Amino acid sequence: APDSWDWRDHGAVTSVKNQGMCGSCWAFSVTGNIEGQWFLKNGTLVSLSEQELVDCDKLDNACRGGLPSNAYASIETLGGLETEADYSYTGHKASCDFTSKKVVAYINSSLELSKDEKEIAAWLAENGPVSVALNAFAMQFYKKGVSHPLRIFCNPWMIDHAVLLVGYGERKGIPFWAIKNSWGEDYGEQGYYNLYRGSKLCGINQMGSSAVVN
Amino acid sequence: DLDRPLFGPPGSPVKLLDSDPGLKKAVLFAEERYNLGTNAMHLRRVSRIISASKQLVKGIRYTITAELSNTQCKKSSMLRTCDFYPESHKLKTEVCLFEVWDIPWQGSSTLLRQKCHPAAESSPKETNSVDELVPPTSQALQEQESVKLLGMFKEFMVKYNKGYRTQEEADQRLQIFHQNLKTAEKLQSLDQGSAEYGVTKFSDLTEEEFSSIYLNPLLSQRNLHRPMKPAAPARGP
Repeated sequence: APDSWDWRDHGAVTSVKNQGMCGSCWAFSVTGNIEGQWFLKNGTLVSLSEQELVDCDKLDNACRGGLPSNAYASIETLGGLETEADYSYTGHKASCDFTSKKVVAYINSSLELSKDEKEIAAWLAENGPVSVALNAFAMQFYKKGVSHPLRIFCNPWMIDHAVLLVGYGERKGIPFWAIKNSWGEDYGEQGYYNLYRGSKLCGINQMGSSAVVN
Repeated sequence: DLDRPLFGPPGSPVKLLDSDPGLKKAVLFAEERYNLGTNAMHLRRVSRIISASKQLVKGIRYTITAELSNTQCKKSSMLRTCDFYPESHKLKTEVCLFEVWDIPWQGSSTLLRQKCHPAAESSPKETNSVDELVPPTSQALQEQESVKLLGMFKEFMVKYNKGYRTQEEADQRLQIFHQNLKTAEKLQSLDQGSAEYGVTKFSDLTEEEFSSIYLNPLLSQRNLHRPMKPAAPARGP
């Protein structure tokens, strides 16, 4: 893999969104991944709808949580995703208002990534931003810099937040993952969280996945 | 800044009976501070409360007018149960106005104001400023920290446009905010990277609230995960 890579510099990442008081991080993580995949296949960056998943993904629990693997399957079943503008985010579950006529992006399948962080980095650099999940304990009070909490604060088996890996690199010799979060731009570094890379910290390596667009 | 309301206008002053437990505590605190600030050999204690009221202002502000008299105890004896001199010898030394600011959720009290005058005089005069009264004890430092904490909380509320429905809720959020500052400090001191932790828009939420509102417990339940095909490793450099 290259020493560093950041999909924000290559136009594959939409602006930071805000899930509000709703546990819909899984939807933001998955749409972020599909936005990147769609961009890499078609050359256009489109902001996609999370509300469609909150309302219409029957395999998941809307604001009470969900799983990226279920979301990919639901998107395949539904036939694709509408744009953010057409099916806007409200942060509350409502009845499904999806219409296939407004689909702008579809997926064909989904993949589970290796748990080796070096392989994840190589895959990301070659294929686009990756949906991941982690233990978010240290994130509540994070402001900036590269976060490297002690393991006792960040049990890798207590994964409770889905996010999007958009890049990686080193800052002052500290390797890190650049993570797009969904708590608004006033969180962390303009909405991003940087996590130490290389020691499977906070379980960041456990749930890497991506949609496939043929 | 102490006089400016933090959560809305202060409540109206309420007159108190001498038996009010909060008032008793405030009187003891005022007495203690009063004695620290005088050169008298004997302890003086409140022999009569002339009037007392309390007001909700970021805690409770007690306003007490009291008569203080000499006891038979020398200051050095540090006895709490000192008898007053018999009535015939009782020297009504002073009448004082005290303002005590009590913050129950922090277990701290501050003497905001003390005006005393000899019992015979008609109007009280300010004998000491708070700074002069109290040497910088650990209690004084705690009070400074309380004021700093309130300042930080106020800034947090303004920055993140936080509003609380009642004084009780505001008090509770302040407690949580205080606790979270300690957690952030712990994370900061033990962080092995270059991160900065501190006040964020989630600083008034308990860990449980934060988790139930913003996080996703389903992610850790492995048995719910739908199997997916493994991705082929990256091929090129």
